[in-house]
Amino acid sequence: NSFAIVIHGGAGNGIVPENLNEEKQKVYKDKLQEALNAGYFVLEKGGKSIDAIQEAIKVLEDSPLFNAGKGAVFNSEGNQEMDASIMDGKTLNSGAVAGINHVKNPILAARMVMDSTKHVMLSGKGAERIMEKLGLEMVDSSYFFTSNRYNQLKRLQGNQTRVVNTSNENILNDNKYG
Amino acid sequence: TVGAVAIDKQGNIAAGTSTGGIANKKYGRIGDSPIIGAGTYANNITCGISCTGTGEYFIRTVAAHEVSNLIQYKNTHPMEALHEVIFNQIAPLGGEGGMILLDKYGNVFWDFNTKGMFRGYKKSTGDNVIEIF
Repeated sequence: NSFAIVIHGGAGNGIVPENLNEEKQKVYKDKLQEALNAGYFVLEKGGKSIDAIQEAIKVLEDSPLFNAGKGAVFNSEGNQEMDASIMDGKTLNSGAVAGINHVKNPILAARMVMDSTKHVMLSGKGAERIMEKLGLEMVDSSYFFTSNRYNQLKRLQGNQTRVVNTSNENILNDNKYG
Repeated sequence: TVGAVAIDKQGNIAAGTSTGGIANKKYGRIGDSPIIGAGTYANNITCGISCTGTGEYFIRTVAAHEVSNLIQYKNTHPMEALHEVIFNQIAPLGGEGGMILLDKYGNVFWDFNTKGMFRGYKKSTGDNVIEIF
């Protein structure tokens, strides 16, 4: 009757010690621990794994530290479009949403698709219309804005018009566009 | 991108992934995170997986399902399966990223070919680990 939860908050070449001093690392580690605890709490009470991962991911979506929910990155037009999916290993039942930006917690939308529709994936306006009808918490897209991510977009787009400073590996790594 | 995989007291596994995608992506671009079998997969027979990285390559290699298949049909060790897909299938195409895996015995595995990945696990055995690099 053992149980366990594992989480991630993203992988990247920008995740290097020179970009993350001890203080910043502690901020990230505390938030990861909060997400782990939220999921573990569900499992400890005998709850389902599908509910546990939902609670853990909600904590990370609500934090501006990670590229999901609040703090999501921006597309080339300066907007945020979020995607999410969820899957139950017992029934192989699954739910997914793509290209949404008015649902506060995209993982809840994916769960709603899985539980409340006969589909696996819904996208864009169609997805948002159903989520609103099903009573999911909707927010103005400005809720997801963070200046960090917006500045990242401006930096990337600025670099596209300038010769990239190839001597600085971190800048180079941030330019995944050739 | 964020993700989670859990196994409950009934032995059921679930996996989930949520993301804003890639910075400066084209309008309408969708990565692997919402695609079952690519960025997210769960099957009580083998494991649960959540991926993060340059989604296009995780889609093309059907990464999460590929790892699960290696375990299920070739009896590959989960760590080896992760390494095979990330380093021998995704990396040669130019992709980068990482995966977390929880198998049906409650064992945790993760691997990535970038410089860091925010990750952690907590088990009923008392283990509680959080790592970044």
